[in-house]
Amino acid sequence: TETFVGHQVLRVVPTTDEELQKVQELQDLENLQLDFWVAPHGLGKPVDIRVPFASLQPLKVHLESNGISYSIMIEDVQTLVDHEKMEMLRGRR
Amino acid sequence: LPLSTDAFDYSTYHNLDEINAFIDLLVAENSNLVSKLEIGRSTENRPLYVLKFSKGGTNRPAIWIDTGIHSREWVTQASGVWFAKKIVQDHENNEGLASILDKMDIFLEIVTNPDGFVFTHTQNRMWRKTRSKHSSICVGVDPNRNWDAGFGASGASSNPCSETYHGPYPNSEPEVKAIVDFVKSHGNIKAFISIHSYSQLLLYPYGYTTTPVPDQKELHEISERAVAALTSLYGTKYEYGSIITTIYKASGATVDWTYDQGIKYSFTFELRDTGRYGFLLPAKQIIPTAEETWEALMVIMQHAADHPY
Repeated sequence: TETFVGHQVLRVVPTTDEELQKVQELQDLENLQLDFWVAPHGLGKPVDIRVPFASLQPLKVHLESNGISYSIMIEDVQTLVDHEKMEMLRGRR
Repeated sequence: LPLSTDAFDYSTYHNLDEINAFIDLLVAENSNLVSKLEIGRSTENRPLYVLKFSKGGTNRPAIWIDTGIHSREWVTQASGVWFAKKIVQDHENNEGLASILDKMDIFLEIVTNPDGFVFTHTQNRMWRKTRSKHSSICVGVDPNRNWDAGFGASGASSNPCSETYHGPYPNSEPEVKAIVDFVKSHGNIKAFISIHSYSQLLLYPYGYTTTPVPDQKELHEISERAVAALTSLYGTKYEYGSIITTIYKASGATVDWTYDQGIKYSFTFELRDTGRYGFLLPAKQIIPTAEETWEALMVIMQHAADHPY
């Protein structure tokens, strides 16, 4: 089973066309293994990206060096997945 | 497993076996109204079950609702289970629903991508696509890019490793082909609603072109009323409009194909996440999400029943 320990979901809200362009370009960086939960779709619209642990630092540096602000929507994806599993088991019991 | 659908826990997520057991229970308890059809088999040979709610007649005008075409969007399959029970509970005592069922049948496919759904429960919670193997390097096709409507155009990916890979050809996915064949053989479906999560959107065609659909005005007006009904319950904010103007260009999408088949009332929902959990929406939000979505579905279904074409 795939685990998501250390994966975070970043929320980026592009406010300029240039920022939107930069965020769209991220979709082509296959090596970062980014999972776009909500794809770029316009100015002021949130883009949610699940980022594997290994890509977190490089991506944050990339965003910050381009002046693109972001927030951390989910601190650790695995924590939520584990919680969901526990809830299901409890529901079964 | 619960002894009845009244004892079923609608406020928790369930796996494929539990949902299929629910389906069989619901049919057994309500054989006068509900039947189960198998419209095909998935890549990994799982049955594709559709619930039919009908008060009788043959080949009556019908409404199609599907959930779970993107397997990781668990709140949609869970909402589909809730919708099924709601239809049974309300089919006599709710005037609106009773009048809809007097004129139309309702088809509900709860687990539209069973292979992907099982995979999210066993291997990878984040899996979105089918589990077909057309490529030697990556598995799966995005079943919402595989329809024969603008297929392969921009707005989908030709990269088999992409989450929006459109597949080698239209309807390459048996999960998609099964619905295509069902819609064509039934021939009297008047409304088609495909339910996704998350972004809080109610969308209508087109996604593959900026050309407005001929019925844009009517679809926009219906969306406005449906979203108002949804928001009235818990205040969940939705946007609405055509796919391409509201989010982005998407080619090979379900409702573009259904609209081009002549199914005027074709809509896609993107259900909530209002609390910033994304696809990992906590189970305690299943019932409120299903309840608010049902309000919008009732607006669309009532309009379809009152405006035969």
